[in-house]
Amino acid sequence: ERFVVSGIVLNKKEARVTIKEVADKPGIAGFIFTELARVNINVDMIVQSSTKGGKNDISFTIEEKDLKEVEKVMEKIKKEREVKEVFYNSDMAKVSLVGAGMQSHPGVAARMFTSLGREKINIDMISTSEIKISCVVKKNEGEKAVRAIYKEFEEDKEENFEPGI
Amino acid sequence: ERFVVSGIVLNKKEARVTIKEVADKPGIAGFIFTELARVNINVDMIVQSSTKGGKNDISFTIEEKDLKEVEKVMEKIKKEREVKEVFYNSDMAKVSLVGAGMQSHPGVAARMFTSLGREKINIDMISTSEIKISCVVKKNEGEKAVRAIYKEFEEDKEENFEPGI
Ligand SMILES: C[C@@H](O)[C@H](N)C(=O)O
Ligand SMILES: C[C@@H](O)[C@H](N)C(=O)O
Repeated sequence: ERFVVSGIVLNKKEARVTIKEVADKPGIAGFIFTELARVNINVDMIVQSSTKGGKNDISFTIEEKDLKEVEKVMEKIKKEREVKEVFYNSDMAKVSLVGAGMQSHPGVAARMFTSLGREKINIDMISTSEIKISCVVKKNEGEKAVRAIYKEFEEDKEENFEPGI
Repeated sequence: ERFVVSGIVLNKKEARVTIKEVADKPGIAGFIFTELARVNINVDMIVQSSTKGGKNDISFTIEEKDLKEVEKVMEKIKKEREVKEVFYNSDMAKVSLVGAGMQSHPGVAARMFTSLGREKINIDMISTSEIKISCVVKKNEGEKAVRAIYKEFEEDKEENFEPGI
């Protein structure tokens, strides 16, 4: 299966929330996201890496317009569960490389990350799936990130490839 | 857009690697995944949540059969870059809920996480995209996790839904 890029998508309307050191016990993630669903907050990326201790961090992205509402929900969560801290950051742009066949091409993610590193763009968050690799960068680096990735994958594009700036 | 579940996928042939406290500077992720691509390691999920300090953790999943090879690459990375520790864990099963329209249904992830919590199954890693939510659990809880999720989403399934056990 040849790797084919079908698009690069930029979203600068999001903010991210990180819950630090929440108890790594069954039911905690269910509790947090049920509280958010109750007030109809649309969550985009949810990212939790693995740890060794009894605590874990969970990051997620929301629409920037929902930040105030989410902060209220997080205050409630902090009162009801042990959480070290919650921090918010709206200085972000999500840039995603979309394409088929990524799974079987080990170098695609490496090339995308390297293309950002070459432009001195720091990757603040990463999430991947079979058809998409998403990186969070600073908001004012969104366009620069799209251009860097476009340059790297220009040879792999479909006929009518459109960089989504 | 109605939310429709098209499948639940279980993969018990993976292991995960977590690189703790790597420098959160441009180019680091590119370096790590280029080293892995060089020896043709197929990486599945890559997950990095956000932090506040100058260090960050990166977790990724590989095929269990590649663990020895990956450990060699990580030894090289530990020598060339500051990394606090790298740990490996092959006691994992990845269970994914696949379906269209997740993005605009805030409660889908909450319901999936809650269905695992109800069965006392701990979620060790999380990664989401528009069409898929993946959770890593212990290897011997893989089937139990699929059954719990199937029970929760039974009403949402397509006509010819097949739980992939
Ligand atoms: C941290 C959180 O994901 C917890 N491990 C849970 O299962 O809900
Ligand atoms: C930690 C790693 O992702 C780093 N921030 C980078 O940009 O490569």
